[in-house]
Amino acid sequence: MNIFRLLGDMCHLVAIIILFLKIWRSKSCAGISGKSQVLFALVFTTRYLDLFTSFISVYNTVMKVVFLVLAYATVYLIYLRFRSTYNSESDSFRVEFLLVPVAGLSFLENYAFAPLEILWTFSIYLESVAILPQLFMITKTGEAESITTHYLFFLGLYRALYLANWVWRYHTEGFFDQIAVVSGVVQTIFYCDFFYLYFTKVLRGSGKMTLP
Amino acid sequence: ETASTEKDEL
Repeated sequence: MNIFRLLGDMCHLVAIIILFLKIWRSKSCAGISGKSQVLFALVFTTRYLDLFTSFISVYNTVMKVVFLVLAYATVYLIYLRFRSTYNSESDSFRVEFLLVPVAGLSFLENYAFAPLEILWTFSIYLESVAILPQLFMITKTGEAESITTHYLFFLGLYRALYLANWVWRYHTEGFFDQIAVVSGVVQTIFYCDFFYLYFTKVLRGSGKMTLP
Repeated sequence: ETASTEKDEL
């Protein structure tokens, strides 16, 4: 464990908690892409199956359980509890255009042709594109509530910190996970446009982010 | 590349 990875995990946890509390307290999921949240729940499900097969550390196990519980709880809030506030017409991204290539690639490019390894690879590839329905929804509606932008900021920052973690691990322990690094770079690139708008608009105190 | 079998990252 290093400071970059710990900060990254904390940013990830903060992002997920921000979103959950926003929906729970406002009793509304307006402007939130349910599809992205389902994809994230799928990412955690396919990545954390090793919860039952290998114990890494208390921290590792606790964080995996927390991420899984919060991801499914958020999906529950969107599609069941507050489904009347869900903008399904704005959440129109065709997720099959993500799932099919990601599933295909995870069979082609992986470290081992074994079920757990392919599912892990699928979760890594899927995570890099899982935010696209949410970013697409924001471009479609042309705006995002400021709390949603803070959620996206921490979510984008988490994987950027993981990139720093991989640089650190490469130089200190020679660790290099090509699939995770390449996917992490792609994932972080998708946030660049958002980061620009976030720093120029939201942090200027303009509250809502309205796209030009 | 190191086959990342020891998956210790979240």
